Amino acid sequence: SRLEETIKKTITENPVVVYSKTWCSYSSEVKSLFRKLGLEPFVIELDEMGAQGPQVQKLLERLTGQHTVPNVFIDTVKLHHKGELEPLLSEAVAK
Amino acid sequence: SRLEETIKKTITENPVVVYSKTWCSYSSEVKSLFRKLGLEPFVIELDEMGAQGPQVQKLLERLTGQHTVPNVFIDTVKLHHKGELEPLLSEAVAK
Ligand SMILES: N[C@@H](CCC(=O)N[C@@H](CS)C(=O)NCC(=O)O)C(=O)O
Ligand SMILES: N[C@@H](CCC(=O)N[C@@H](CS)C(=O)NCC(=O)O)C(=O)O
Ligand code: FES
Repeated sequence: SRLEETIKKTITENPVVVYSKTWCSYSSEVKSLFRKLGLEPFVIELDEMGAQGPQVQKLLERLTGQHTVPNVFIDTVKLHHKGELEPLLSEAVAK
Repeated sequence: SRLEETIKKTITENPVVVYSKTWCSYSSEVKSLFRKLGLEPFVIELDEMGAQGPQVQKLLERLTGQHTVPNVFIDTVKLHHKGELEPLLSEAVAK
């Protein structure tokens, strides 16, 4: 479907993608974490998409098995080529 | 108003009250924390109240200044009399 093509395009073109909701604290935490590490995530706020929000959320569940937010996609290969994988891994190990 | 009276009655009759939303992870965390400490919170799930949910959330903001969930009320005097304040404070200090 067209919506599915849009999601796949978003994920392939952006090394860090976060499907989020503006009023969700878990989503806010993950967005700030990436920014703190110097990575600017590509953010899609599902609650600001009107009727498309729930459609995208259902589609993501079909594609990933996850129906919750934040739904995070990280292209580790692309990040590694940009030398940006290390900070992310150090932060993950530090936690 | 009648809704305001209901809220005040809830808070005075229950030593631990959590205004929550069922799909919110911050709300889930605070509810499990109280249960882990042996305190059974009185939980109001705002997203299960239909049109009354947003009304209660607005009223709580007027009463407390807080418009977010989880919105937690703890009657420390009542808990102290029941000998239940100590575990709560120890947990708070431990964090
Ligand atoms: N353990 C999961 C929790 C995910 C979760 O429960 N997310 C909630 C919001 S905090 C959710 O998506 N609820 C359903 C919804 O908002 O549609 C994580 O860390 O991502
Ligand atoms: N720092 C606050 C965060 C509270 C917060 O932002 N709550 C969010 C849900 S996680 C909220 O109520 N958003 C608006 C709404 O759901 O109406 C806390 O720890 O309680
Ligand atoms: S943490 Fe509250 S909605 Fe996600």
